[in-house]
Amino acid sequence: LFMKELEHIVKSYEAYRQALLSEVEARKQRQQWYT
Amino acid sequence: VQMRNHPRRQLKKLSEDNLTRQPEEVFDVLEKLGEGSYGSVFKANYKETGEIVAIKQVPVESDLQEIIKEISIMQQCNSPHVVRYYGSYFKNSDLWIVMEYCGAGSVSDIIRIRNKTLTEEEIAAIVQSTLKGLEYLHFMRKIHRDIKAGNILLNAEGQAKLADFGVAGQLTDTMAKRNTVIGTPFWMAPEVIQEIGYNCVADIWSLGITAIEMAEGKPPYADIHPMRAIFMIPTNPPPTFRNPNLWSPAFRDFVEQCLVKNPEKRATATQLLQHPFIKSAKPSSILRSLITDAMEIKLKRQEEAEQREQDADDDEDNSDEDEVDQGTMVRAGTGDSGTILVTGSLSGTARTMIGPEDTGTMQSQLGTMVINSDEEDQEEDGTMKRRDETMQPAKPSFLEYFEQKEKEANSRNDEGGGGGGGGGGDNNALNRRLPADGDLEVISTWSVEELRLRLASLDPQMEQEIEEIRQRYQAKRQPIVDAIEAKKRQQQQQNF
Repeated sequence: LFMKELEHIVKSYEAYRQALLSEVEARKQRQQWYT
Repeated sequence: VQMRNHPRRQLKKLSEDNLTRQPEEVFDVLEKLGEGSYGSVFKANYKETGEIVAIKQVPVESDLQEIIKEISIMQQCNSPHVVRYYGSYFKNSDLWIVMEYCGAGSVSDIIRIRNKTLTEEEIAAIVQSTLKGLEYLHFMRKIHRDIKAGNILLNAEGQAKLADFGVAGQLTDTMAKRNTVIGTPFWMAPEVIQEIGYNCVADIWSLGITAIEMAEGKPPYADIHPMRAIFMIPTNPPPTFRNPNLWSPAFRDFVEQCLVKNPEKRATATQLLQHPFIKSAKPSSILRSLITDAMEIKLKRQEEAEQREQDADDDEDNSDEDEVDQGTMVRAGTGDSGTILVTGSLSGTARTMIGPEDTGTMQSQLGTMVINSDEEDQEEDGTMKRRDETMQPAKPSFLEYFEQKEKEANSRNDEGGGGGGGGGGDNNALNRRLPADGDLEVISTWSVEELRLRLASLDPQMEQEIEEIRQRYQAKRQPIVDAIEAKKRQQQQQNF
Protein backbone atom coordinates (compact mmCIF):
# COMPACT_ATOMS: atom_id res chain seq x y z
CA LEU A 1 0.00 0.00 0.00
CA PHE A 2 2.80 2.30 0.90
CA MET A 3 4.55 1.63 -2.39
CA LYS A 4 1.31 2.19 -4.29
CA GLU A 5 0.78 5.54 -2.62
CA LEU A 6 4.40 6.41 -3.19
CA GLU A 7 4.13 5.51 -6.83
CA HIS A 8 0.99 7.60 -7.17
CA ILE A 9 2.67 10.61 -5.62
CA VAL A 10 5.77 10.33 -7.78
CA LYS A 11 3.73 9.82 -10.92
CA SER A 12 1.50 12.79 -10.15
CA TYR A 13 4.54 14.96 -9.58
CA GLU A 14 6.10 13.65 -12.77
CA ALA A 15 2.96 14.52 -14.76
CA TYR A 16 2.83 17.95 -13.16
CA ARG A 17 6.51 18.52 -13.83
CA GLN A 18 6.02 17.57 -17.47
CA ALA A 19 3.06 19.95 -17.75
CA LEU A 20 5.12 22.79 -16.28
CA LEU A 21 8.07 22.02 -18.52
CA SER A 22 5.90 21.87 -21.63
CA GLU A 23 4.36 25.21 -20.70
CA VAL A 24 7.82 26.75 -20.24
CA GLU A 25 8.86 25.31 -23.60
CA ALA A 26 5.68 26.59 -25.28
CA ARG A 27 6.34 30.07 -23.88
CA LYS A 28 9.89 29.95 -25.15
CA GLN A 29 8.71 29.04 -28.61
CA ARG A 30 6.04 31.72 -28.58
CA GLN A 31 8.65 34.24 -27.51
CA GLN A 32 10.89 33.17 -30.39
CA TRP A 33 7.98 33.49 -32.79
CA TYR A 34 7.21 37.02 -31.64
CA THR A 35 10.81 38.12 -31.88
CA VAL B 1 36.68 -18.65 -7.78
CA GLN B 2 39.39 -17.48 -5.46
CA MET B 3 39.05 -18.90 -2.02
CA ARG B 4 42.58 -18.83 -0.78
CA ASN B 5 43.97 -16.37 1.70
CA HIS B 6 46.16 -13.52 0.80
CA PRO B 7 49.68 -14.96 1.17
CA ARG B 8 51.02 -11.96 3.09
CA ARG B 9 48.15 -11.75 5.52
CA GLN B 10 49.10 -12.14 9.14
CA LEU B 11 45.90 -11.70 11.05
CA LYS B 12 43.21 -14.22 10.20
CA LYS B 13 41.09 -14.18 13.25
CA LEU B 14 41.54 -12.90 16.76
CA SER B 15 42.51 -15.63 19.18
CA GLU B 16 40.29 -16.75 22.02
CA ASP B 17 42.76 -15.16 24.41
CA ASN B 18 42.60 -11.84 22.60
CA LEU B 19 38.84 -11.90 22.48
CA THR B 20 38.47 -12.41 26.23
CA ARG B 21 40.63 -9.39 27.04
CA GLN B 22 39.51 -5.78 27.06
CA PRO B 23 39.78 -4.40 23.51
CA GLU B 24 42.08 -1.55 24.60
CA GLU B 25 44.54 -4.14 25.84
CA VAL B 26 44.59 -5.70 22.39
CA PHE B 27 44.42 -2.57 20.23
CA ASP B 28 45.68 0.98 20.24
CA VAL B 29 42.86 3.01 18.80
CA LEU B 30 44.31 5.50 16.36
CA GLU B 31 42.34 8.13 14.52
CA LYS B 32 38.71 8.15 13.49
CA LEU B 33 38.20 7.09 9.90
CA GLY B 34 34.64 8.17 9.59
CA GLU B 35 31.10 7.87 10.74
CA GLY B 36 28.61 5.47 9.27
CA SER B 37 24.90 5.33 9.73
CA TYR B 38 25.29 3.10 12.75
CA GLY B 39 28.41 4.33 14.50
CA SER B 40 32.01 5.33 14.06
CA VAL B 41 34.96 3.58 12.49
CA PHE B 42 38.46 3.92 13.86
CA LYS B 43 41.83 2.93 12.62
CA ALA B 44 43.61 0.80 15.21
CA ASN B 45 46.91 -0.91 15.78
CA TYR B 46 46.80 -4.60 16.70
CA LYS B 47 49.45 -4.57 19.41
CA GLU B 48 50.51 -8.17 19.03
CA THR B 49 51.64 -7.88 15.41
CA GLY B 50 51.54 -4.15 14.73
CA GLU B 51 48.99 -4.79 12.02
CA ILE B 52 46.53 -2.02 11.24
CA VAL B 53 42.85 -2.86 11.50
CA ALA B 54 39.57 -0.98 11.25
CA ILE B 55 37.23 -1.01 14.24
CA LYS B 56 33.59 -0.19 13.86
CA GLN B 57 32.00 0.90 17.11
CA VAL B 58 28.27 0.45 17.22
CA PRO B 59 26.15 1.47 20.20
CA VAL B 60 24.40 -1.64 21.48
CA GLU B 61 21.13 0.14 21.99
CA SER B 62 21.04 0.95 18.29
CA ASP B 63 19.72 -1.36 15.67
CA LEU B 64 22.00 -4.33 15.57
CA GLN B 65 20.24 -6.34 12.91
CA GLU B 66 22.14 -4.81 10.04
CA ILE B 67 25.47 -5.03 11.79
CA ILE B 68 24.92 -8.63 12.83
CA LYS B 69 24.04 -9.46 9.27
CA GLU B 70 27.20 -7.73 8.12
CA ILE B 71 29.27 -9.70 10.64
CA SER B 72 27.63 -12.94 9.67
CA ILE B 73 28.24 -12.42 5.94
CA MET B 74 31.84 -11.28 6.46
CA GLN B 75 32.47 -14.22 8.79
CA GLN B 76 31.40 -16.65 6.10
CA CYS B 77 33.64 -15.08 3.47
CA ASN B 78 37.24 -15.89 2.89
CA SER B 79 38.40 -13.99 -0.13
CA PRO B 80 41.07 -11.37 -0.77
CA HIS B 81 38.34 -9.40 -2.51
CA VAL B 82 36.00 -9.19 0.46
CA VAL B 83 36.76 -7.14 3.56
CA ARG B 84 37.72 -9.53 6.34
CA TYR B 85 36.20 -9.83 9.78
CA TYR B 86 38.52 -10.58 12.68
CA GLY B 87 36.26 -10.60 15.74
CA SER B 88 34.15 -8.43 18.00
CA TYR B 89 33.96 -7.16 21.56
CA PHE B 90 31.39 -5.66 23.84
CA LYS B 91 32.80 -2.58 25.48
CA ASN B 92 30.50 -0.64 27.81
CA SER B 93 27.54 0.21 25.66
CA ASP B 94 29.30 -0.38 22.34
CA LEU B 95 29.93 -3.33 20.10
CA TRP B 96 33.43 -3.20 18.61
CA ILE B 97 33.79 -4.96 15.29
CA VAL B 98 37.35 -5.55 14.18
CA MET B 99 37.79 -5.70 10.41
CA GLU B 100 40.36 -5.51 7.69
CA TYR B 101 41.72 -2.01 7.16
CA CYS B 102 41.71 -0.67 3.63
CA GLY B 103 44.16 2.22 3.69
CA ALA B 104 43.02 4.00 0.57
CA GLY B 105 39.36 4.23 1.54
CA SER B 106 36.48 3.82 -0.85
CA VAL B 107 36.64 4.41 -4.59
CA SER B 108 34.03 7.11 -4.13
CA ASP B 109 36.23 8.85 -1.50
CA ILE B 110 39.18 8.74 -3.87
CA ILE B 111 37.15 10.33 -6.66
CA ARG B 112 35.86 13.03 -4.37
CA ILE B 113 39.12 13.84 -2.67
CA ARG B 114 41.01 14.18 -5.95
CA ASN B 115 38.02 15.78 -7.60
CA LYS B 116 38.88 13.66 -10.61
CA THR B 117 37.13 10.78 -12.26
CA LEU B 118 39.04 7.59 -13.03
CA THR B 119 40.69 6.58 -16.27
CA GLU B 120 39.61 3.46 -18.15
CA GLU B 121 42.80 1.74 -17.06
CA GLU B 122 42.08 2.45 -13.41
CA ILE B 123 38.44 1.46 -13.77
CA ALA B 124 39.40 -1.84 -15.43
CA ALA B 125 41.76 -2.72 -12.57
CA ILE B 126 39.16 -1.89 -9.89
CA VAL B 127 36.31 -3.62 -11.72
CA GLN B 128 38.42 -6.73 -12.19
CA SER B 129 39.01 -7.11 -8.42
CA THR B 130 35.39 -6.24 -7.76
CA LEU B 131 34.25 -8.91 -10.19
CA LYS B 132 36.45 -11.44 -8.42
CA GLY B 133 34.80 -10.47 -5.15
CA LEU B 134 31.37 -10.75 -6.74
CA GLU B 135 32.20 -14.08 -8.35
CA TYR B 136 33.19 -15.39 -4.94
CA LEU B 137 30.13 -13.94 -3.24
CA HIS B 138 27.74 -15.22 -5.91
CA PHE B 139 29.40 -18.63 -5.76
CA MET B 140 28.42 -18.63 -2.08
CA ARG B 141 24.89 -17.68 -3.22
CA LYS B 142 25.11 -14.33 -1.52
CA ILE B 143 23.96 -11.06 -3.05
CA HIS B 144 25.66 -7.86 -1.96
CA ARG B 145 22.72 -5.66 -3.00
CA ASP B 146 24.53 -2.37 -2.53
CA ILE B 147 27.37 -2.33 -5.05
CA LYS B 148 28.54 1.23 -5.66
CA ALA B 149 31.85 3.08 -5.64
CA GLY B 150 31.25 3.96 -1.99
CA ASN B 151 31.21 0.30 -1.02
CA ILE B 152 34.34 -0.75 -2.90
CA LEU B 153 37.38 -0.18 -0.71
CA LEU B 154 40.99 -0.12 -1.86
CA ASN B 155 43.92 -1.18 0.24
CA ALA B 156 47.26 0.56 -0.06
CA GLU B 157 48.33 -1.92 -2.76
CA GLY B 158 45.33 -1.05 -4.88
CA GLN B 159 43.41 -4.24 -4.30
CA ALA B 160 39.67 -3.62 -4.39
CA LYS B 161 37.51 -5.23 -1.73
CA LEU B 162 33.78 -5.44 -1.30
CA ALA B 163 32.58 -3.83 1.90
CA ASP B 164 29.38 -2.97 3.72
CA PHE B 165 27.32 -6.10 3.83
CA GLY B 166 24.62 -4.52 5.94
CA VAL B 167 21.95 -5.22 3.34
CA ALA B 168 23.46 -8.31 1.72
CA GLY B 169 21.25 -11.34 1.26
CA GLN B 170 21.57 -15.09 1.06
CA LEU B 171 19.84 -17.20 -1.54
CA THR B 172 18.81 -20.61 -0.28
CA ASP B 173 17.75 -23.80 -2.03
CA THR B 174 14.15 -23.03 -1.28
CA MET B 175 14.46 -19.48 -2.46
CA ALA B 176 16.22 -18.81 -5.74
CA LYS B 177 15.10 -15.20 -5.84
CA ARG B 178 14.63 -12.39 -3.40
CA ASN B 179 11.93 -9.77 -3.29
CA THR B 180 13.14 -7.19 -0.85
CA VAL B 181 13.64 -3.87 -2.55
CA ILE B 182 17.15 -3.10 -1.39
CA GLY B 183 19.93 -0.92 -2.65
CA THR B 184 20.74 2.68 -3.35
CA PRO B 185 18.20 4.06 -5.82
CA PHE B 186 20.49 5.08 -8.69
CA TRP B 187 22.36 1.77 -8.61
CA MET B 188 19.33 -0.49 -8.27
CA ALA B 189 18.57 -3.03 -10.99
CA PRO B 190 15.17 -2.76 -12.71
CA GLU B 191 14.05 -6.18 -11.47
CA VAL B 192 14.82 -5.17 -7.86
CA ILE B 193 12.67 -2.07 -8.19
CA GLN B 194 9.88 -3.97 -9.91
CA GLU B 195 9.72 -6.53 -7.10
CA ILE B 196 9.51 -9.38 -9.59
CA GLY B 197 12.26 -11.35 -7.86
CA TYR B 198 15.95 -11.08 -8.47
CA ASN B 199 19.14 -13.02 -8.01
CA CYS B 200 22.90 -12.41 -8.01
CA VAL B 201 23.00 -10.66 -11.37
CA ALA B 202 21.25 -7.70 -9.72
CA ASP B 203 24.77 -6.92 -8.42
CA ILE B 204 26.03 -6.94 -12.01
CA TRP B 205 23.62 -4.18 -12.99
CA SER B 206 24.85 -2.15 -10.02
CA LEU B 207 28.42 -2.83 -11.12
CA GLY B 208 27.62 -1.42 -14.58
CA ILE B 209 26.22 1.71 -12.94
CA THR B 210 29.31 1.84 -10.71
CA ALA B 211 31.55 1.69 -13.80
CA ILE B 212 29.72 4.74 -15.19
CA GLU B 213 30.00 6.37 -11.77
CA MET B 214 33.78 5.86 -11.75
CA ALA B 215 34.06 7.21 -15.31
CA GLU B 216 31.75 10.19 -14.94
CA GLY B 217 31.86 10.92 -11.20
CA LYS B 218 28.20 10.13 -10.61
CA PRO B 219 25.72 7.46 -11.63
CA PRO B 220 23.12 8.05 -14.34
CA TYR B 221 20.06 10.01 -13.13
CA ALA B 222 22.11 11.39 -10.21
CA ASP B 223 20.77 14.86 -10.95
CA ILE B 224 17.16 13.91 -10.62
CA HIS B 225 15.26 13.02 -7.51
CA PRO B 226 16.01 9.44 -6.39
CA MET B 227 12.32 8.62 -6.20
CA ARG B 228 11.88 9.70 -9.79
CA ALA B 229 14.94 7.68 -10.75
CA ILE B 230 13.35 4.64 -9.16
CA PHE B 231 10.40 4.93 -11.48
CA MET B 232 12.54 5.72 -14.50
CA ILE B 233 15.02 2.84 -14.24
CA PRO B 234 12.52 0.07 -15.09
CA THR B 235 10.75 2.09 -17.77
CA ASN B 236 13.64 3.69 -19.64
CA PRO B 237 16.17 1.87 -21.81
CA PRO B 238 19.42 0.98 -19.98
CA PRO B 239 21.47 4.07 -19.17
CA THR B 240 24.64 4.80 -21.12
CA PHE B 241 27.56 7.19 -20.90
CA ARG B 242 26.76 10.88 -21.24
CA ASN B 243 29.32 11.11 -24.01
CA PRO B 244 29.97 7.60 -25.36
CA ASN B 245 32.64 8.85 -27.76
CA LEU B 246 34.96 9.47 -24.84
CA TRP B 247 35.20 5.76 -24.07
CA SER B 248 36.71 2.76 -25.81
CA PRO B 249 34.43 0.24 -27.55
CA ALA B 250 35.57 -2.45 -25.09
CA PHE B 251 34.56 -0.36 -22.05
CA ARG B 252 31.26 0.64 -23.64
CA ASP B 253 30.53 -2.98 -24.44
CA PHE B 254 31.40 -4.06 -20.90
CA VAL B 255 28.97 -1.56 -19.43
CA GLU B 256 26.36 -2.63 -21.96
CA GLN B 257 26.77 -6.26 -20.88
CA CYS B 258 26.17 -5.25 -17.26
CA LEU B 259 23.20 -3.02 -18.02
CA VAL B 260 20.96 -5.54 -19.70
CA LYS B 261 17.45 -5.00 -18.41
CA ASN B 262 16.42 -8.64 -18.64
CA PRO B 263 18.32 -10.34 -15.79
CA GLU B 264 18.20 -13.67 -17.61
CA LYS B 265 20.20 -12.17 -20.44
CA ARG B 266 22.63 -10.31 -18.21
CA ALA B 267 26.18 -11.64 -17.95
CA THR B 268 27.40 -13.22 -14.72
CA ALA B 269 30.54 -12.19 -12.82
CA THR B 270 32.37 -15.25 -14.15
CA GLN B 271 31.44 -14.41 -17.73
CA LEU B 272 32.42 -10.78 -17.31
CA LEU B 273 35.85 -11.76 -15.99
CA GLN B 274 36.45 -13.06 -19.52
CA HIS B 275 35.36 -9.82 -21.16
CA PRO B 276 38.14 -8.17 -23.22
CA PHE B 277 37.89 -4.99 -21.12
CA ILE B 278 38.65 -7.01 -17.99
CA LYS B 279 41.04 -9.49 -19.59
CA SER B 280 43.24 -6.64 -20.72
CA ALA B 281 43.16 -4.92 -17.31
CA LYS B 282 46.54 -3.96 -15.90
CA PRO B 283 47.59 -5.21 -12.44
CA SER B 284 46.29 -3.38 -9.40
CA SER B 285 49.72 -1.80 -8.96
CA ILE B 286 48.71 0.76 -11.60
CA LEU B 287 46.40 2.21 -8.94
CA ARG B 288 49.31 3.13 -6.71
CA SER B 289 49.82 6.62 -8.05
CA LEU B 290 46.10 7.30 -7.74
CA ILE B 291 46.14 6.10 -4.16
CA THR B 292 49.28 8.02 -3.25
CA ASP B 293 47.77 11.11 -4.80
CA ALA B 294 44.55 10.72 -2.79
CA MET B 295 46.45 10.00 0.41
CA GLU B 296 48.69 13.02 -0.04
CA ILE B 297 45.74 15.34 -0.54
CA LYS B 298 44.09 13.81 2.50
CA LEU B 299 47.18 14.21 4.62
CA LYS B 300 47.61 17.79 3.49
CA ARG B 301 44.01 18.60 4.36
CA GLN B 302 44.37 16.87 7.67
CA GLU B 303 47.47 18.88 8.49
CA GLU B 304 45.73 22.08 7.50
CA ALA B 305 42.75 21.18 9.67
CA GLU B 306 45.05 20.38 12.57
CA GLN B 307 46.83 23.67 12.10
CA ARG B 308 43.53 25.52 12.11
CA GLU B 309 42.48 23.65 15.21
CA GLN B 310 45.72 24.49 16.91
CA ASP B 311 45.36 28.13 15.97
CA ALA B 312 41.86 28.12 17.39
CA ASP B 313 43.13 26.44 20.55
CA ASP B 314 45.78 29.08 20.93
CA ASP B 315 43.12 31.75 20.67
CA GLU B 316 40.86 30.36 23.29
CA ASP B 317 41.67 27.56 25.62
CA ASN B 318 38.38 25.76 25.62
CA SER B 319 38.03 22.04 25.81
CA ASP B 320 34.79 20.61 24.52
CA GLU B 321 33.82 16.97 24.55
CA ASP B 322 35.16 16.19 21.11
CA GLU B 323 38.61 17.30 22.05
CA VAL B 324 38.51 15.16 25.13
CA ASP B 325 37.58 12.18 22.99
CA GLN B 326 40.28 12.80 20.47
CA GLY B 327 42.79 13.25 23.23
CA THR B 328 42.56 9.58 24.05
CA MET B 329 43.60 8.56 20.57
CA VAL B 330 47.09 7.72 19.54
CA ARG B 331 48.47 9.28 16.40
CA ALA B 332 49.37 6.78 13.74
CA GLY B 333 53.02 6.14 13.08
CA THR B 334 54.43 6.20 9.60
CA GLY B 335 55.58 2.61 9.43
CA ASP B 336 52.55 1.32 7.63
CA SER B 337 51.91 2.36 4.10
CA GLY B 338 48.32 2.99 4.97
CA THR B 339 49.07 5.32 7.84
CA ILE B 340 47.40 8.21 6.22
CA LEU B 341 44.05 8.96 7.61
CA VAL B 342 41.27 8.32 5.18
CA THR B 343 38.72 10.43 6.91
CA GLY B 344 35.13 9.96 6.05
CA SER B 345 35.74 6.70 4.33
CA LEU B 346 32.86 5.12 6.05
CA SER B 347 30.68 8.13 6.28
CA GLY B 348 31.25 8.55 2.62
CA THR B 349 30.22 5.04 1.83
CA ALA B 350 27.38 4.75 4.23
CA ARG B 351 24.79 6.56 2.25
CA THR B 352 22.41 4.07 3.56
CA MET B 353 18.77 4.69 3.73
CA ILE B 354 16.75 2.10 5.51
CA GLY B 355 13.46 2.73 3.96
CA PRO B 356 9.89 2.92 5.08
CA GLU B 357 9.60 -0.68 6.17
CA ASP B 358 12.08 -0.27 8.88
CA THR B 359 13.31 3.08 9.93
CA GLY B 360 14.10 6.67 9.60
CA THR B 361 12.92 9.42 7.40
CA MET B 362 13.10 9.02 3.70
CA GLN B 363 14.66 12.38 3.04
CA SER B 364 17.37 12.02 5.56
CA GLN B 365 18.29 8.52 4.53
CA LEU B 366 17.88 8.32 0.80
CA GLY B 367 20.82 6.10 0.22
CA THR B 368 20.59 2.37 0.48
CA MET B 369 16.98 1.50 0.60
CA VAL B 370 15.17 -1.42 2.17
CA ILE B 371 11.55 -2.03 1.39
CA ASN B 372 9.93 -5.33 2.42
CA SER B 373 12.57 -6.60 4.76
CA ASP B 374 13.53 -10.23 4.31
CA GLU B 375 11.33 -11.73 6.96
CA GLU B 376 12.96 -15.10 6.51
CA ASP B 377 16.29 -13.52 7.30
CA GLN B 378 15.00 -12.42 10.62
CA GLU B 379 13.70 -15.84 11.32
CA GLU B 380 16.87 -17.53 10.18
CA ASP B 381 18.81 -15.30 12.49
CA GLY B 382 16.61 -15.66 15.48
CA THR B 383 19.01 -13.84 17.74
CA MET B 384 18.93 -10.75 15.62
CA LYS B 385 17.29 -7.67 16.98
CA ARG B 386 14.82 -5.95 14.82
CA ARG B 387 15.76 -2.40 14.14
CA ASP B 388 13.62 0.34 15.54
CA GLU B 389 15.35 3.63 15.03
CA THR B 390 18.55 4.12 13.10
CA MET B 391 21.29 6.35 14.37
CA GLN B 392 21.54 9.72 12.75
CA PRO B 393 22.58 8.88 9.22
CA ALA B 394 25.33 10.33 7.11
CA LYS B 395 23.85 12.77 4.67
CA PRO B 396 23.73 11.31 1.17
CA SER B 397 25.58 13.46 -1.33
CA PHE B 398 22.80 13.58 -3.86
CA LEU B 399 20.52 15.13 -1.28
CA GLU B 400 22.81 18.12 -1.16
CA TYR B 401 21.70 18.88 -4.68
CA PHE B 402 18.06 18.93 -3.69
CA GLU B 403 18.71 20.85 -0.52
CA GLN B 404 20.55 23.43 -2.56
CA LYS B 405 17.62 23.64 -4.93
CA GLU B 406 15.24 23.95 -2.04
CA LYS B 407 17.32 26.73 -0.52
CA GLU B 408 17.35 28.55 -3.82
CA ALA B 409 13.61 28.20 -4.13
CA ASN B 410 13.10 29.40 -0.59
CA SER B 411 15.38 32.38 -0.93
CA ARG B 412 13.62 33.44 -4.10
CA ASN B 413 10.30 32.90 -2.49
CA ASP B 414 11.08 34.78 0.71
CA GLU B 415 7.51 35.02 1.91
CA GLY B 416 6.84 31.30 1.49
CA GLY B 417 9.57 29.89 3.72
CA GLY B 418 9.96 26.13 4.04
CA GLY B 419 7.58 23.33 3.44
CA GLY B 420 5.00 24.19 6.02
CA GLY B 421 2.21 24.16 3.53
CA GLY B 422 0.25 26.62 5.62
CA GLY B 423 -2.32 28.90 4.09
CA GLY B 424 -1.70 32.56 3.48
CA GLY B 425 -0.86 34.95 0.70
CA ASP B 426 -0.40 34.30 -2.98
CA ASN B 427 3.11 32.99 -2.68
CA ASN B 428 1.95 30.24 -0.42
CA ALA B 429 0.22 28.81 -3.42
CA LEU B 430 3.64 27.34 -4.19
CA ASN B 431 3.47 25.29 -1.04
CA ARG B 432 0.10 23.90 -1.83
CA ARG B 433 -0.42 20.41 -3.15
CA LEU B 434 -0.54 19.76 -6.86
CA PRO B 435 -3.58 20.90 -8.78
CA ALA B 436 -6.02 18.13 -9.58
CA ASP B 437 -5.46 16.40 -12.91
CA GLY B 438 -8.17 18.36 -14.63
CA ASP B 439 -6.92 21.70 -13.37
CA LEU B 440 -3.70 21.77 -15.31
CA GLU B 441 -5.04 24.51 -17.61
CA VAL B 442 -4.39 26.96 -14.80
CA ILE B 443 -0.70 26.56 -15.65
CA SER B 444 -1.17 28.55 -18.82
CA THR B 445 -2.23 31.58 -16.79
CA TRP B 446 1.01 31.74 -14.81
CA SER B 447 4.01 33.87 -15.66
CA VAL B 448 7.26 32.25 -16.72
CA GLU B 449 8.82 33.24 -13.41
CA GLU B 450 6.00 31.58 -11.52
CA LEU B 451 6.36 28.45 -13.63
CA ARG B 452 10.07 28.31 -12.79
CA LEU B 453 9.39 28.81 -9.11
CA ARG B 454 6.89 26.01 -9.12
CA LEU B 455 9.31 23.74 -10.93
CA ALA B 456 12.02 24.51 -8.38
CA SER B 457 9.73 23.80 -5.45
CA LEU B 458 8.48 20.49 -6.83
CA ASP B 459 11.15 18.21 -5.35
CA PRO B 460 10.97 19.57 -1.80
CA GLN B 461 7.19 19.45 -2.00
CA MET B 462 7.24 15.86 -3.20
CA GLU B 463 9.66 14.92 -0.44
CA GLN B 464 7.34 16.46 2.08
CA GLU B 465 4.39 14.48 0.80
CA ILE B 466 6.41 11.30 0.75
CA GLU B 467 7.53 11.95 4.31
CA GLU B 468 3.94 12.48 5.38
CA ILE B 469 2.76 9.17 3.99
CA ARG B 470 5.84 7.46 5.36
CA GLN B 471 4.99 8.77 8.80
CA ARG B 472 1.38 7.72 8.39
CA TYR B 473 2.45 4.17 7.53
CA GLN B 474 5.08 4.15 10.25
CA ALA B 475 2.40 5.09 12.77
CA LYS B 476 0.30 2.16 11.58
CA ARG B 477 3.25 -0.21 11.50
CA GLN B 478 4.89 0.66 14.81
CA PRO B 479 2.34 -0.96 17.15
CA ILE B 480 2.58 -4.17 15.11
CA VAL B 481 6.37 -4.10 15.15
CA ASP B 482 6.33 -3.46 18.91
CA ALA B 483 3.96 -6.36 19.46
CA ILE B 484 6.21 -8.67 17.43
CA GLU B 485 9.21 -7.47 19.40
CA ALA B 486 7.45 -8.10 22.68
CA LYS B 487 6.46 -11.59 21.54
CA LYS B 488 10.01 -12.36 20.47
CA ARG B 489 11.41 -11.19 23.78
CA GLN B 490 8.84 -13.26 25.60
CA GLN B 491 9.79 -16.31 23.57
CA GLN B 492 13.50 -15.72 24.07
CA GLN B 493 12.97 -15.47 27.80
CA GLN B 494 11.01 -18.71 27.80
CA ASN B 495 13.73 -20.41 25.75
CA PHE B 496 16.37 -19.05 28.06
